[in-house]
Amino acid sequence: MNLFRILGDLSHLASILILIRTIKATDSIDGISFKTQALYVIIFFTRYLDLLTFQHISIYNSLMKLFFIGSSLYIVILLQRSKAIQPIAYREMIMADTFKVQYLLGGSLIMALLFNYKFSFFEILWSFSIWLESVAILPQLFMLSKSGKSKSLTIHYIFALGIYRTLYIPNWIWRYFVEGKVDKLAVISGIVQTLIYSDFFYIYYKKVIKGSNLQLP
Amino acid sequence: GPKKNMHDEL
Repeated sequence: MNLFRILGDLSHLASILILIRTIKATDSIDGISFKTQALYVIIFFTRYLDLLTFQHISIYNSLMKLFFIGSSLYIVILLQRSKAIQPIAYREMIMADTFKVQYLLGGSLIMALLFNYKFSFFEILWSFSIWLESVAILPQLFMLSKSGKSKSLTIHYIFALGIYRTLYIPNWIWRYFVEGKVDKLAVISGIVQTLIYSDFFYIYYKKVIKGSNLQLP
Repeated sequence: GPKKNMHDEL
């Protein structure tokens, strides 16, 4: 474990807590992509199936896995629950959430079948989750770019997620030089994912910071 | 012994 990895995991944790806290505190689901959140449930369930094999790596590792599975499921339940409580907001969310996720799911499955460490059930699902994670934020970014509005909730959430992805890169560089370990699939898909986020940061910078949309309190 | 889990990242 190195500092980049720990800080990366913590910002991942923070992104989820920001999302849950804001939904609970403001009673608002405005600007959140249900599809992105549903993809994260699939990602964590398929990646952390190794919890069932009891080949646990560390208590930290297992607890974090359980947290990611539980919290992703909890967010989807919170969003689903708003269907009854705020039917108009729920309908607006679903209507704005137009990204075709079947391409992401299909593409990730093809990538997992082509690129994996072993042609086994667990390894293919692991690889599938890695590829799917690299593109899972796209419905959220698509929704954000279409609405043109920068909801502070979604911005903070995407920022924290972007920091998590970015920190994993120096973590891999560290591990390569210090431990001589390199996880090729994680690195390649991680770079793809970081590029998607950097595109968001670039658009955000151009639109929000340089544009007139920025509203300071 | 059992194969060690190689995926130690989250």
